[in-house]
Amino acid sequence: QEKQSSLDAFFN
Amino acid sequence: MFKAVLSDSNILKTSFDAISSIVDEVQMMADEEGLRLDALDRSHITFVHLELKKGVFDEYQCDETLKINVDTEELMKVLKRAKAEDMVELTVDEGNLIVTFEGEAKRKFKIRLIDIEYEAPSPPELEYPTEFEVPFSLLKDSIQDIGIVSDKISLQVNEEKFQASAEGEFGDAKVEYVHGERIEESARSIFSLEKVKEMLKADKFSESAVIRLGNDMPLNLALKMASDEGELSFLLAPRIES
Repeated sequence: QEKQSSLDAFFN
Repeated sequence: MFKAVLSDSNILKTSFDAISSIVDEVQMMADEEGLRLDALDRSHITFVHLELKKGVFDEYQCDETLKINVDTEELMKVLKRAKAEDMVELTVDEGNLIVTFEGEAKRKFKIRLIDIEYEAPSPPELEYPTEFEVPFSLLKDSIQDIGIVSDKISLQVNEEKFQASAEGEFGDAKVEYVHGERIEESARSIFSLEKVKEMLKADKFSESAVIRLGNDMPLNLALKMASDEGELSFLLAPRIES
């Protein structure tokens, strides 16, 4: 089961 | 002095239809180049960027950099009142964004500017393995099709096809589109259908959408005006296996 990630993980 | 006049009211209306469903408030920046905004939703799932260069406008005047902070819902309520044939004029006074529609009659609205303490975020620069174009209407249809079976959507692309699909509890759905572009890798990520739907509210901005996809990477969707003077783009965080 997958869950919603946040853009924070990709911002840096 | 800031004044921007636009003969196509749909550009603002359709952009803010999407923007207002993603963020409650925005900081628009006006300078001599044009108008732009960058905003991130409260839960940091969707990022939206709007850029309307001065060439988009029939008339554009801005002597100094200006921050125009508004409640997007209030602005959208006003923009909804625009008729397709209306000219839209944007100006500001002390504390208000003034939106004037000029058609059969001249209708003027003042929207209170709000305080926004934070600086507008800058978009992350991500490297994507794939980039391709699809008709906007195809994306809109895909969302409807996939929504029949699931609240999640898997978007994938390979050398030949772009595919939107979902496996639901009671059935599966799959949309395939031959993209006809040079793509050397395949990529796949899963997204919330509801979040994609919010972005696709901007259905009058552009006939086609440029998509960038990676594996478990944010969806990068860009809508570009034919003149290349206007762009509405989004980044949507994926759903990732936990």
